[in-house]
Amino acid sequence: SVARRAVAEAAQHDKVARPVGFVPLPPPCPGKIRHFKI
Amino acid sequence: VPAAPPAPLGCDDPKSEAAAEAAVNYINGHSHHGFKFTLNRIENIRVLPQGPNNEVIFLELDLLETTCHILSPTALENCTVRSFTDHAVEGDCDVKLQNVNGQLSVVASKCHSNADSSEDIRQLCPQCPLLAAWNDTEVQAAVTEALNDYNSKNAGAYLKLLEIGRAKIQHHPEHIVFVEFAVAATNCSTEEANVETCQLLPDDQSNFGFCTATKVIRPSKELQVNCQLYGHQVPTPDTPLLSRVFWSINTS
Repeated sequence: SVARRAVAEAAQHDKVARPVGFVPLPPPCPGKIRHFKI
Repeated sequence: VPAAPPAPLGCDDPKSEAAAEAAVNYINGHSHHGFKFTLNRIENIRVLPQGPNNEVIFLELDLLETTCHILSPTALENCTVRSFTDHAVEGDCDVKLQNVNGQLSVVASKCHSNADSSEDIRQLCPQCPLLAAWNDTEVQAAVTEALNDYNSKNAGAYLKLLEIGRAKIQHHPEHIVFVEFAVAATNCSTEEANVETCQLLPDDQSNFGFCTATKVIRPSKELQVNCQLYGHQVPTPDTPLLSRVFWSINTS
């Protein structure tokens, strides 16, 4: 199906785009908690 | 080819932290009641370029209440953050800043404060006292008694109540009322009988102070009062103001 092909392509693209040792960046926001989560 | 738009600024970016620091200083500087707040987390940041070296920054901040009253000269970095079990109060602020040539200025700010849920504190600490309303009769009685006790045992200017900053009541195993309140010096001495006519001295940091009191109601009656008068600083020319020691008076 079209949906399955799209998912497979995206997965393949994702595999190609990541170099060896790739570490995903933390999300830009929200930032770190300095004291405690309320 | 048009230049690619700059990557979105992360909340932990040094530029975001500088903007948050300016915002927190502004918020504390423009508050006249309660306690100083400190940054807990930058929730979100949006930057809108306005032209060369000019941008508008929108910040969403999560702040936490400290133990320093807003009138205290103690620098924010030296103020203790209230713990979760102290029934912490959180501040949620939206702040708009302008950054012109690296100079940050706050254009607008809007904050709401909320106390942590009593149920959450009960789960973690079943015996911990919980925040009480400032107009609670037990709170009002504890503050009046504490201030009278302080004035009766200390010479110098007669102190009047400015505001009740915080109060907590514990019911079990002992019945205890904890209060924190700001005071101001008057033109009367504590020896003068007619304190109703006493007038507050002009607004000057040296005329303010802050008291904490613990009133045990059950099983035995006991009162402990501790007042710190901000004017009683010990100036030392070679140390910055932030590290000066403030003289405190204890009465029990």
